[in-house]
Order: sequence, then C-alpha cells, then structure tokens
Amino acid sequence: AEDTGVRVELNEEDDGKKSSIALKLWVEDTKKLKGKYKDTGAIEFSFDLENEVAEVVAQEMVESGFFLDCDVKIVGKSIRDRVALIKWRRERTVSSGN
Amino acid sequence: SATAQVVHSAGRRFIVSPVPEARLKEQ
Repeated sequence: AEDTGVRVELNEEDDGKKSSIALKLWVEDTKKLKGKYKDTGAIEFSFDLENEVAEVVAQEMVESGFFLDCDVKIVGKSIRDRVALIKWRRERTVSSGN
Repeated sequence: SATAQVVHSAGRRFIVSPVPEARLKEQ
C-alpha cells in the first residue's frame, strides 16, 4: 500500500469471522498531511468490514477534531487500504483452507 | 492513564492512546 504517512493497524487478533474489528490509527509522518496536525496520539476505533465505509469513518475523525477537513482523503485512503488487506487475507485464508 | 475517549455524534467511540513507540517510523 502507498505510504500515506498515516498508519492503520489491527488492534486485536483477527479471527477471520467477526465483521467488526478493532483498528488503531496514528500519524507516522506529519509532513504528508496537508493541514496542521495536532499530535493526539493513536486513535483506537472499531470498524465493520461488511457495512462501513472507510471515508465515512475518516469524516467522523475530522468532525471529532482529530484531523482537518483537507486531510479526510488521506485518512480515508489509509483506512481503506488496511481494510482491503484484512479482507484479502481473510479471502486467502478461506480459499487455502478449502 | 494516558487514554482518553471521544464519542462522535454518530455514536462511534474513539479511544486515544499513546502511539506504540516501537512502531514509530524511524526518521
């Protein structure tokens, strides 16, 4: 995945079954953000892999004051990339098990 | 504790915690 400067990692073991999963997001490289970033630390949140959209969660982070509106796309992309990887891993696990 | 909780109006809970030091990108 592209280095967006925003890191998103699993915040729990993925059992491959749960639709909602815990993620943790933090800024690794503030220079990649357009807006001024207030260092708040890592943000832990849950994300529903089946029913949620990364960009919507990114918008909620903006509205909660973690990021500025100009960075919503980069945050959304960072979440979307991680979610895609989690889904890909799950699919691969299922297909290798068959 | 260094953790803080922010609840968005949509109901999502964000928990702020320290960045894992070992995982910070080396500059």
